[in-house]
Amino acid sequence: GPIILQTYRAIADYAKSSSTEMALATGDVVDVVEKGESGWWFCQMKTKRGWVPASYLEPLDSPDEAEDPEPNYAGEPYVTIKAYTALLEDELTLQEGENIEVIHKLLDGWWVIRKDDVTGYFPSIYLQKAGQDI
Amino acid sequence: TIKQPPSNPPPRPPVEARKKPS
Repeated sequence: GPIILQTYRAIADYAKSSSTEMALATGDVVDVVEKGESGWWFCQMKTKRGWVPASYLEPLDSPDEAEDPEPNYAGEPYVTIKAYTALLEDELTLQEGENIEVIHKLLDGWWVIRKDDVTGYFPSIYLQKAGQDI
Repeated sequence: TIKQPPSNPPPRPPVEARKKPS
């Protein structure tokens, strides 16, 4: 059958920071082609296409719909594959190769994780399921 | 073809998204 693309609206202006990204103006309506766990979604708008941050988009049809999966307070084991230094107070600073537990996989790509009973946000793009080869 | 996504983390949600009641 035909591919039905989901339509989203930009809730804020976004200035792209690399050539594969697409800039957004508040109110822009885009078709989402691919949703990545990293929080980058590949979108097209008229003749433009590129990656945009998922958190800058809301569903056009059902803006109140919560799409994020439920938190898993038991935690899912992951390993950091790149170091990250927290920029905001609610983020965690971790080195590469640290074992952590993922509690909440948010669609914006910033997951709630736990390390030694401390919780905070961490970029999912720097995480990999424990026990897998890089 | 779809290009590779950026290798850096996306920005944190904009203020507009945080204002929404949860």
